[in-house]
Amino acid sequence: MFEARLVEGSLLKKVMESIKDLLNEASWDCSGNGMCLQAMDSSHVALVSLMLKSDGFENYRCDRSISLGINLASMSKILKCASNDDIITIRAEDDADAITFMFESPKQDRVSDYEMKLMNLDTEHLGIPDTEYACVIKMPSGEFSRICRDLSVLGDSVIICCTKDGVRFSAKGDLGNGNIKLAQSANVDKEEEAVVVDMREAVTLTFSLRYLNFFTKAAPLSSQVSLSMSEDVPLMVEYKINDKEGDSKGYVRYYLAPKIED
Amino acid sequence: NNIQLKLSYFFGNT
Repeated sequence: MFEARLVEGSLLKKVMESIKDLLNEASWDCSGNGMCLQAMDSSHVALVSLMLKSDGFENYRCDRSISLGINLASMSKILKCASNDDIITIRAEDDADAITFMFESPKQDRVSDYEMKLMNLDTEHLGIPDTEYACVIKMPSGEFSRICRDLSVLGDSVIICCTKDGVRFSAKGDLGNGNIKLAQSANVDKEEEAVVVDMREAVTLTFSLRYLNFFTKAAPLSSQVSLSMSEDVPLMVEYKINDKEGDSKGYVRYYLAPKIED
Repeated sequence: NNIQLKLSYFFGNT
């Protein structure tokens, strides 16, 4: 038996929004530690690695580890039937071919449940090596979304150049070119508005804006995003999943392979 | 022009 109850159900709705455009289907691997999902997009260029920690749920029961194969578009549609302030419970019997979602209104005066068929997925898992990145850039998630959106006007790719002075995002195309420079924040009152660069070595890498724009769908989960880069390795973009009190409930991490010169 | 690399170039199967 697997059962997980999340009082702040909107977090699960936001998690689904953050992956449903990038992935068609994936397995939720449920264990005593929590619910994990790892999957690549169909072109094997980007990977999502997501974790919802068991202690982030108000109730969590997982008698034995199970893998729930899910059509993510279907799950996303069902979760749209939950109100933003609903409490969401996920339930699956061992060896079941279906998963149940229950939505309770805060006053408990409306309870709905939806059963969804599970899929048999033959998923391949990639080993992601522990990496000490040469640059880690933290910035407001809204700022990163805006940069990716704005530079998409100019081209398909962005060059991210991180030095001790700050970060520069550049794009070019037929109509011209554009650059956005972000300096490290000297003093900010609010931590979530800061730009912080932790750099051991300067790094310049090129990435597809199409994928970065998919990643920014996770911005509603977190006020800050971190970009971790080293030369010649995939970029890691991380949004932490925090509840209203700011306690960590997990993360959504995206990995994106770089583009190289022909 | 740039070439998009695949993730399998960096990460191995487990």
